[in-house]
Amino acid sequence: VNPDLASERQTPSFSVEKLTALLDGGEENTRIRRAVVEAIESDPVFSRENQYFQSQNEKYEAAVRKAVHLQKKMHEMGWTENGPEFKYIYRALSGEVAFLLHTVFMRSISVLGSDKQITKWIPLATQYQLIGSYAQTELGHGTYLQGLETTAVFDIATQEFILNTPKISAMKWWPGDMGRSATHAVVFAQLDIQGKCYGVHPFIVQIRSLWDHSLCPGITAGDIGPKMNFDHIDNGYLMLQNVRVPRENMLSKFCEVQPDGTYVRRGSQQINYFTMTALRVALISHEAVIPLMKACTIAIRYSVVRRQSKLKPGEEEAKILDFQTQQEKLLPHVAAAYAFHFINNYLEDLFNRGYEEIQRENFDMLPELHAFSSGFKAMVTQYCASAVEACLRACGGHGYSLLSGLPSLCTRILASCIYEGENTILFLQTARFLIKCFMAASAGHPVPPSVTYLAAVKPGK
Amino acid sequence: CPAKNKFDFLSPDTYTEAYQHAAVRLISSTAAKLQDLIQSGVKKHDAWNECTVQLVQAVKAHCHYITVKNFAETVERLETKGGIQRIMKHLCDLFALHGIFSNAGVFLHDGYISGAQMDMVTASYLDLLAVIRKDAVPLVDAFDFTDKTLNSALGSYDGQVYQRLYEWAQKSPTNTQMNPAYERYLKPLLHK
Repeated sequence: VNPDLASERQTPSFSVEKLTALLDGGEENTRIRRAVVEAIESDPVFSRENQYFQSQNEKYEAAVRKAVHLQKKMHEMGWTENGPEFKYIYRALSGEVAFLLHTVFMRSISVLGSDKQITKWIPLATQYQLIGSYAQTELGHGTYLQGLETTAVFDIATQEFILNTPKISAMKWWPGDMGRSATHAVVFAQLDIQGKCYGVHPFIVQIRSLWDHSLCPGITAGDIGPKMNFDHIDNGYLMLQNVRVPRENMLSKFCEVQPDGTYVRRGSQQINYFTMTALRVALISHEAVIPLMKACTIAIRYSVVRRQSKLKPGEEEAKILDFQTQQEKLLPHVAAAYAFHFINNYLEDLFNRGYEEIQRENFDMLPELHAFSSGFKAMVTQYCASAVEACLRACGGHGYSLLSGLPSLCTRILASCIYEGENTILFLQTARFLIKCFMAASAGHPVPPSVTYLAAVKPGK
Repeated sequence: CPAKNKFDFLSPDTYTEAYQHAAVRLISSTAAKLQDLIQSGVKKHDAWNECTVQLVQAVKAHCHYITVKNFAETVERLETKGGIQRIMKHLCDLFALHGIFSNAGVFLHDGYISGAQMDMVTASYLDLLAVIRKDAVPLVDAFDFTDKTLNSALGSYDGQVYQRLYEWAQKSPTNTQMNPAYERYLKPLLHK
């Protein structure tokens, strides 16, 4: 070990191992995480050795190879999707694996689908007899679901929905795994029954043949081309022209179209946002906090190895971390990484409580969950994006090299400010919730526990 | 703000209250502006649009407040032995004071924190940098990333930065493949 780095580890004021266990939520979790990392990293198929020299095509192929191999590995290791190891696999692979939207596809069916739909689709998806994607965003429309243009017209005569993307702006654009891999997608479209619009609903649509992977009739799909990062994912586009799906393909846990065209709703319209809410909570950890932790690790270690200029006349060049300016560039971000790790734990608790209530068909927590996942996703990703960039800058010219690992963290985290809801829009969604709560609190009405501090304002003020 | 000296700003109650005050002020003032606009005849959606920049600021203040509060509560729940609570307390203080230092205007705006108190915040904030500096490497080691996970020539556990940069650069296809520009352009240029 470089002596300049070794000396930094000689007298820590705390037990590093205990702090690691605290972050993992207990020693047993640390043991499981390390076992997963060891199993993944010792397998040559998962190697990331030449990653920085690969083309877009090579990265995509490697991600698919890893995803396919992962299934075998999970079976060999006895890891299951409900097991304690599962959450560490993505971290161990640094997210560079295909079929991530397949997980979202399954989650949306599990949350929004009826028992019958879950029984039909989840085993097929779990066994990879189909590959799913999740198609919400359109070329001309993003976070605002009510603005989506894709239509699903119910045809009573055939008991089918006819799906169309009527204009170029309605084309689904960006869904991961859509460009080249997916055979099916959960597609969000405006439900139309006998000329009346019932708002956005999710439909399961087959897009590629399970026999030869060719596009199904009425489907136009492909890859959206080069991006700033995420070369391993085949983000795609999808056009639908009179694509017919059976009535049973509308996800119908909370609303259903009956054979005679009667529309039945159970629960809140906002439930359609739930998959996105779940995604946002998950991505705070995987796509923002962990990259920030990595960037801090790289920049801090480098900052005690790199020596530049003198602090005192006559002495050797000083470690750059001994300069106050370098400390000020980096240490607040280390603190932020811990702060966001703990806020992520808080959000997961809130989400799990909300999910249990929703399973009991109590939707009271939905607005709070939606508002918190939106606001914190926006705040954390925005902070982390600028913090990772600060780490890159703090490493000078070497930070700019892809080999430092920082540019890929930087470009990747920047994407998290945009996907699953552009941050400004998310801030404003949270604002609606806060203003509502503030008005309620000002009038002396009860508000959710997370915003009770607003009740400190005197009623009527 | 009740703080009398720079040490008072190392009290979680002091800075958490400052954050709460800032969040309430920003939310309530924006709500008041919204209400005034609507009462003066501006349509609801136009009034909302006229408040959006301040609304975003208010939400950020709210999220920042909840994050600081949650961090402080987490630290309070930690066991006191083993030094972990102490270093986490330092980090919590640093995170909170960094937020006040970087967004000074928000806290100074209505005089909740005075100019003199902001100097105390700055002093405490800069003191903390030197304190945490000593544990900087162990603090990131605790994240427990393997070298393969980091995949960084600069950030490996052994700190052999320059050797690794050189070794990895040699793997680049630009060093192992024929240079097509030589045959097509450089050679004719050099041999003309």
